[in-house]
Amino acid sequence: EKIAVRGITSTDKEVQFTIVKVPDKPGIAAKIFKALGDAHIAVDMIVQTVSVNGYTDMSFTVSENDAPLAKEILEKVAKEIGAEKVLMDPDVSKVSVVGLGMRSAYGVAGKMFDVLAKHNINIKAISTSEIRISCLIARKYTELAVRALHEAFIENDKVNFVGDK
Amino acid sequence: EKIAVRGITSTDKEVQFTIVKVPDKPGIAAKIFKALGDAHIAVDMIVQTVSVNGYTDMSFTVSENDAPLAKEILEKVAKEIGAEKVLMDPDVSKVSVVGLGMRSAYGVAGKMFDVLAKHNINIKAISTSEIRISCLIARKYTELAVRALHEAFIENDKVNFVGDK
Ligand SMILES: C[C@@H](O)[C@H](N)C(=O)O
Ligand SMILES: C[C@@H](O)[C@H](N)C(=O)O
Repeated sequence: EKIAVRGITSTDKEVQFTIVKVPDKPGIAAKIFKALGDAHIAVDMIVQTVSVNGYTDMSFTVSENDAPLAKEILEKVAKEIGAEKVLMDPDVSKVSVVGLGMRSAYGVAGKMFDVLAKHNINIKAISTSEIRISCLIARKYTELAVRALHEAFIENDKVNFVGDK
Repeated sequence: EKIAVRGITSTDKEVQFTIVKVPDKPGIAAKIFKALGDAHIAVDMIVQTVSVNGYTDMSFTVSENDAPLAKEILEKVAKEIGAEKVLMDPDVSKVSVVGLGMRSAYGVAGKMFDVLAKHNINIKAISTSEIRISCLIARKYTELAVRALHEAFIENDKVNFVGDK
């Protein structure tokens, strides 16, 4: 299957929230996102890894406009669920490699992360699906990242070794 | 914009790996996923939240066939990058709510998590994109989760309140 990386996208009018040390039991995620849903706040890039010792962190992004209200709601919910704290990072942008068959493409993720590493761009969060790999990075690197990824995946497509054996 | 939840999907022939406490500096993610890419191992659902105190966890899924080789590679890379340990959970399945405009749909995530919570299904990991919200759950709950989500989002669509004002 020929892997087709279709393009590189970025969005930067977002703010990332992280709720640190939430208890890992049923109902916790529902409480957090119903509270945001009830306030008509759209969320993107929800990311939660597995819990270690019964606690885990959850992070997600909201639009800059919604950030003040989201912060208020989250601090209230964090207390109710017994989380440790709420972190807010307004300095994020999301860069994504978008394509088809990303799931079976061994190598796309490694290559994307390698391009960012070569430009000394730290990855703040990662989220993937079958059609895209997204990274949150510091906003000041958005243009550099998009240009470097475009060069690696689109312009130099012929050296694109990703799993199309 | 009318939010269209198109369907509920699930996959269960996957194994989740978590690398606990990786240093949060450029190049770390590249090292992990290039090692897997070089071994032609396809990864799915890569999830990393922000670091707290300079370390973070990363988790992702591979197919059951690739799991033994992935475990060998990851234990070697974990030592090289100074991570704490590698966890492997073979008992996972991924359930997803798939649709259009999920990003602007406040309420979809909260509703999905609430349905799982009502059936006392714990969420092991979360990952979202514009077209889908995915949760990793214990494999024994796959059918229950798919049926409950289908009822909430597809069968009872007319009560589907998600942000379509
Ligand atoms: C941490 C959170 O996702 C929890 N496991 C839940 O099911 O709500
Ligand atoms: C943790 C890992 O993602 C690291 N921040 C990196 O850029 O590689």
